[in-house]
Amino acid sequence: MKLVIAIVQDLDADDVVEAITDAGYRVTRIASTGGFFRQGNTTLFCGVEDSQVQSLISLLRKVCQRRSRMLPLAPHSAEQPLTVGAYVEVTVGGATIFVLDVEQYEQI
Amino acid sequence: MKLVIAIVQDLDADDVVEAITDAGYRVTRIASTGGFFRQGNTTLFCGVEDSQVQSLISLLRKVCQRRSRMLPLAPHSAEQPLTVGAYVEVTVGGATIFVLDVEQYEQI
Amino acid sequence: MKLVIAIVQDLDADDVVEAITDAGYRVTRIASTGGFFRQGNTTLFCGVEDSQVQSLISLLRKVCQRRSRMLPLAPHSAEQPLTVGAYVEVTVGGATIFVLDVEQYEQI
Ligand SMILES: Nc1ncnc2c1ncn2[C@@H]1O[C@@H]2COP(=O)(O)O[C@H]3[C@@H](O)[C@H](n4cnc5c(N)ncnc54)O[C@@H]3COP(=O)(O)O[C@H]2[C@H]1O
Ligand SMILES: Nc1ncnc2c1ncn2[C@@H]1O[C@@H]2COP(=O)(O)O[C@H]3[C@@H](O)[C@H](n4cnc5c(N)ncnc54)O[C@@H]3COP(=O)(O)O[C@H]2[C@H]1O
Ligand SMILES: Nc1ncnc2c1ncn2[C@@H]1O[C@@H]2COP(=O)(O)O[C@H]3[C@@H](O)[C@H](n4cnc5c(N)ncnc54)O[C@@H]3COP(=O)(O)O[C@H]2[C@H]1O
Repeated sequence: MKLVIAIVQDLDADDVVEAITDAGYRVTRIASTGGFFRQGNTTLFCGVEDSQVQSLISLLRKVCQRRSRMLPLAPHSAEQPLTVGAYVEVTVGGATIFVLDVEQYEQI
Repeated sequence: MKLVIAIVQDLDADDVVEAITDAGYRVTRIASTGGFFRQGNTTLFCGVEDSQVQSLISLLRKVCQRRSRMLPLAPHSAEQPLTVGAYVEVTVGGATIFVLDVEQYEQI
Repeated sequence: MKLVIAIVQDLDADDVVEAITDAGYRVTRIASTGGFFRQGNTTLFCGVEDSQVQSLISLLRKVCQRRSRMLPLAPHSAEQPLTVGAYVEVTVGGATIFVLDVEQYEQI
């Protein structure tokens, strides 16, 4: 048994949890905060069999892949159409994953 | 030193924490959410001596044992007594426990 | 890679997180509660290289050292100056630290 701890963005948290449970894994989620940006994020704890670790990690890689998003720069009024270029590209997604060895597992 | 991580139902959390501290162990509690039912639950972190792990687990087994409870099916008014059978049996309790090895422990 | 889990007082949490990120380490913070005093505290998760563990611990030791503070015993009105001795000495600070081995680390 291994304990996989994954820190993901709040934006991806619902999709990740759904994908993990759909795949038959168990997961517990905890609200957390990043130390540097001080933004809310999500810390997931997943206890899985040793043989399931790599497939869980590829699931996380798929759902949380870093990707760019275009966000509008500033609110505009209905009369004034957004001109091209009034968007900014930001990177979202990503996950930080730690795999720890579990010496003993009990389910009461 | 081992770190015992136990995920318990909110229903049992206060009793478990009290039983753990009454037994002289130290514990930190964190609010968490189950991935499948999306219900709130409680994640406990307990750093204990190697020799105390099994007695902590039997304490958890005692306080969090799965048991059935009868819950009334629907609210009823004072005039209309609940008929027999208007209850449903649900299972409560349980705990998921991970024991991790602690390489170094410091108390500042 | 090691996962350093540190439980610190809320009073020190902002300073600790700032000191950790200023030193170039990564950290995630989680709100937690002490089992005995039932007071809020903060649990920090820091994944660091093996060679960085001791310097992270001495950073925690510096920011979270136990120290005494004088707290006024009771509110007093502006007309009635506090007499000497109307203070009580309390101990603040401290940290509980667990270092766990990380078998696998991934950054997506
Ligand atoms: N080794 C580790 N141990 C514990 N938690 C970890 C961790 N690595 C990452 N995290 C968690 O994952 C979040 C995203 O990290 P990421 O490395 O993608 O993205 C990070 C990283 O690119 C950068 N960053 C973080 N700390 C930094 C530092 N001390 N100096 C420079 N850049 C930093 O800022 C982004 C946001 O960081 P933030 O702290 O707000 O949020 C972090 C933190 O909550
Ligand atoms: N290996 C593990 N790693 C991390 N956290 C773990 C874990 N095993 C259990 N937990 C945590 O403990 C709670 C209760 O689990 P339990 O196995 O008693 O009871 C579970 C289990 O009987 C069932 N279940 C959970 N995930 C499932 C899945 N993917 N497929 C089918 N049944 C699932 O639903 C109940 C409620 O699950 P929920 O996720 O809401 O809440 C879970 C979850 O927060
Ligand atoms: N081995 C461990 N595993 C998990 N978490 C740990 C831990 N050791 C300490 N902590 C966490 O750190 C907080 C401060 O612990 P400290 O030992 O400085 O200060 C403690 C300790 O001096 C004392 N204490 C705690 N549990 C006790 C017990 N069962 N019997 C007697 N004194 C206790 O009360 C203070 C406040 O405890 P509280 O539980 O409110 O808050 C604790 C708890 O959240």
